[in-house]
Amino acid sequence: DPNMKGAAANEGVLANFFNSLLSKKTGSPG
Amino acid sequence: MSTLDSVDRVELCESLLTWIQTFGVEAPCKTVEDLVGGVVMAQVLQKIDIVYFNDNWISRIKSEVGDNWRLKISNLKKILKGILDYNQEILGQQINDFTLPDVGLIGEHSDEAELGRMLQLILGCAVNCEQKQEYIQTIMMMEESVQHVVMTAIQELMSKESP
Repeated sequence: DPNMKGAAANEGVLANFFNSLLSKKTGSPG
Repeated sequence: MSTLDSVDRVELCESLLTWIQTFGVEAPCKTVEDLVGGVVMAQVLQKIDIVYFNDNWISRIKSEVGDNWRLKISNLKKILKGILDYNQEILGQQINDFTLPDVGLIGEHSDEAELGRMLQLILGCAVNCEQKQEYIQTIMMMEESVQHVVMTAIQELMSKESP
């Protein structure tokens, strides 16, 4: 089902983005 | 990812209004009108960083603004300055080329597009602060359509940040 594939891909994009944000070093100079 | 156009900015405002509600602040925050006085935004900023946005800072935000748009604008100016200073002093970054919210339009006309910009800047503080993990995880629990708008908003901000 292309709709289901699209939804899964969408979910993946969101998860990737927010996970990369989580692992990004905080910009605080300390 | 393209930048947000004016129609999307209203959608951004609505999605970020939903996001703001996850902070569970004291002041009511169900509608745009609840936000334009600035009290909710100030309370959210205090949750994001209670040391920086301390009681002394928040005491300068008038809680009873009623329909007085001058008081609303005065509050919004203090909040915008607080956000920009926080970015520079605590997060160590500057936001360049980002059209800053027109606090006059927010205070006087409850302009959703401009309020969206203001909430976008608060979002930037939340996902870059020390407790960002908590806030990002909350966003990840939200509806996918909201997550999408939030992601676009963060990406736009990130493209305009510089150390």
